[in-house]
Amino acid sequence: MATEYLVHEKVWFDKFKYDDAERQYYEQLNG
Amino acid sequence: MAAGTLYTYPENWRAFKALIAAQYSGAQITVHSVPPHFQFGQTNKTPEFLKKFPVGKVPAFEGADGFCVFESNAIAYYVANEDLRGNTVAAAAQVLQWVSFADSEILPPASTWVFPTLGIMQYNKQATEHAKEEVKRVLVILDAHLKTRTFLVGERVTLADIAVVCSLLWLYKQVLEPAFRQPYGNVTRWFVTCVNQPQFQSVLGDFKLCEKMAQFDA
Amino acid sequence: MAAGTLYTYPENWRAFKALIAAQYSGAQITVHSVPPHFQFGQTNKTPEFLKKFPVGKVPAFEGADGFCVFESNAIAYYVANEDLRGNTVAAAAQVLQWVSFADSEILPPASTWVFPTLGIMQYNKQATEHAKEEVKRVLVILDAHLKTRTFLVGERVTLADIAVVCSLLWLYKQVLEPAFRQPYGNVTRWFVTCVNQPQFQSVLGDFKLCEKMAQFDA
Repeated sequence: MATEYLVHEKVWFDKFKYDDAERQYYEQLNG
Repeated sequence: MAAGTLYTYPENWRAFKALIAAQYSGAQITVHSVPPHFQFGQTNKTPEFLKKFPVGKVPAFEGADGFCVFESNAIAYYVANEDLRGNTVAAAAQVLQWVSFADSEILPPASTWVFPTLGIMQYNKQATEHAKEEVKRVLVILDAHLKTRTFLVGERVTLADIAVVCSLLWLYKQVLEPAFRQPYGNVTRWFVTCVNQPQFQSVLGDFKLCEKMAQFDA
Repeated sequence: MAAGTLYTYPENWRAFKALIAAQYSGAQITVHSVPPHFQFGQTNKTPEFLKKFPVGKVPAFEGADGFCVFESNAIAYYVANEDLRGNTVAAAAQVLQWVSFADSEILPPASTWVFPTLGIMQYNKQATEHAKEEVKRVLVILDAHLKTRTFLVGERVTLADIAVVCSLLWLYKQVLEPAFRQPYGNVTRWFVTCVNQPQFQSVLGDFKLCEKMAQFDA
């Protein structure tokens, strides 16, 4: 499969960081 | 008509999608969000929860008949009705288009901009400025689409409006102050029309639009 | 039955979802992916394209009747048939669950791991190691689900299998070497069953599983 176009793909690479932060925030909030 | 239990932590905008959909469909949903029924960070890590919901995330829905589904858009779809889902293939495809748009185009920049103002994430000036530009781009697209429309798909509220409104909640609550949102009047008009619908209001309460853009919470 | 034009760049795994769905449904799709019909980076930035597809992303679909839809999952849904969509509300909700799972749980770590091996993104050891753990977590979930199932939802191929297979293509092509994928035999059995279906094969060609994990391409 071609790769030169993939570089234009929009991927949320940091999603896990935001998921983790949100989880910790609400776990504390509901601690 | 669906009936069952929604597991979530309180005030979870992802869970709001299913709860608002249920207000339209009449689906009976019991929310388990606080002890003794549910303790976020504990209950969702127990073997019995993970057996039903292997990803261990919330919201998660368990029907009275034992049917289990996770992923917020799938839950909202399940507890909705045909009007909300889109009652032609074309309408249903457009609903899915905007539901996907909310997750892929709105959620990343909205989280990047808003989380530091809530003290959830470290502030990063460059990331925030980029996120603001992305949010503007999204609002331009929505504003043009809503210029000639009351709702995103067809003539009535659908899961598209519910999903996009819920993905914009934090933005409109925290940072879209009047000066910033001024160029996107059609979006704000649509957003206010939706959140003032009794079905939205019964889940969200009275929604107050942001008056002053929150800065990051050092 | 849908008929129309799919705009994309060549070999776009997101476009494969609609093309495979059309193989099952019989929808007639003309692919515009190379000049003179389509030049990625140019055509999708023209005013006429943006008027139809305001986000300017591909894949984008324009029906023979002028119906336009963007977002790959919405296009695949539109060109599919009822069997692929899930022909009960519960099945359709489960299809949407796995389609969402592919986008939210598979795509980010798969891209983080694979892109540096293709030389299209800077390698970051920590990010790659974290992504590998996330991919393992996803494969554990899929492996348990597929232990007692041939396909993800019901007894036949649905959009759930198509979406999850397409989100795993790069992983199985680039990095899931036999030793790494050994603990997830049910997933590989399911993946090979799907890609060997004539409808997948006519879009993907003969798919070769990774034999040696690609390292980042400095």
